[in-house]
Amino acid sequence: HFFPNISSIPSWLRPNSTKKTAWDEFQNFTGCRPGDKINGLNKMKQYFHYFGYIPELPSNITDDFDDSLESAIKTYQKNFNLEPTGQLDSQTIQQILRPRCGNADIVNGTTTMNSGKPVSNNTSHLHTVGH
Amino acid sequence: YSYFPGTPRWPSNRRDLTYGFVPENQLTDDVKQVFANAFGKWSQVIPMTFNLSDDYTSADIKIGFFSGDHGDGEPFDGVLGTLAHAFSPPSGRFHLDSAENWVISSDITTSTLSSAVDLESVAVHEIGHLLGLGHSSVEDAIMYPTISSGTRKVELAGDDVEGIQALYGSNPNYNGTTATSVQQRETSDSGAYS
Repeated sequence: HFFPNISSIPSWLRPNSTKKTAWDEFQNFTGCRPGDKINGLNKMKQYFHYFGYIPELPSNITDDFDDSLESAIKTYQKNFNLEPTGQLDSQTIQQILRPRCGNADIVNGTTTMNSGKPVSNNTSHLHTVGH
Repeated sequence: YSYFPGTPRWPSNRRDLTYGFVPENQLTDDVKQVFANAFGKWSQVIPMTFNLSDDYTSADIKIGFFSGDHGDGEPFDGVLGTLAHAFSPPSGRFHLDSAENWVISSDITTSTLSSAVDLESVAVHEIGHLLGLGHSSVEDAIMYPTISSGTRKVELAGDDVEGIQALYGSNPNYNGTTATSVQQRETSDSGAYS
């Protein structure tokens, strides 16, 4: 669908539209934390797998908020300059919901986005000198 | 900035690339011009040129709009979600999700429409992948992975320029002042500015 300008977009596509988008359901996972088990959470694992944050998924993906999901979320949060809580807090969910490029952030387990850089490169690193 | 594993790039004997569009898409000249503008952002800073070819099959860069499963193992997911993807050099494959509401002009920032996506912003980003850049954690960078609907971001940031010039060198005509980050407006899903 191409629109030459904003005013050419038909009214049925305008803000009141209730049409669901690809990741809308992730909103339901706001506040989820390690140890939780929530229906559909396996889709979140598939999301993180797709973008390289979970290298391998088991054949029977569960809805458990397990260590692999927590680790993936922490890495994601570092890459997107969020506090690495390992939880699906509101800020993290809002970031996840944003439309994005389909290319993975982590390819073959490696990245030079924030999460792949040494701690000393992070602006939050506190440098101390002993006297 | 980041690179793909192995830091792939176009070889030194391929600095003048051609691009073509999937004929079945039957894109208008206005749409094609958006891509020309996007290529221009990169050719300003590196010694490479990008020219439209009428022969899709022989073009170095092949651009197409597709929906759902389109045969490369990376299916599109409908409105929003993933918008596009592109392959590392020298593949040249550049795919966009035909389900999106692509806006061609630069007036997207005047809209509160949550599902409209600025085509040129996405094109500039994906061309970065075609040239060898991965994603960046710098939010102002073109290579930052997400773009909020209602946002237009088409100017290379310092991070993008540094990354791409490390791969290809600098365009001799580049004076270092064209790369600024202009994120004109960002609208969250709730409609509030962020």
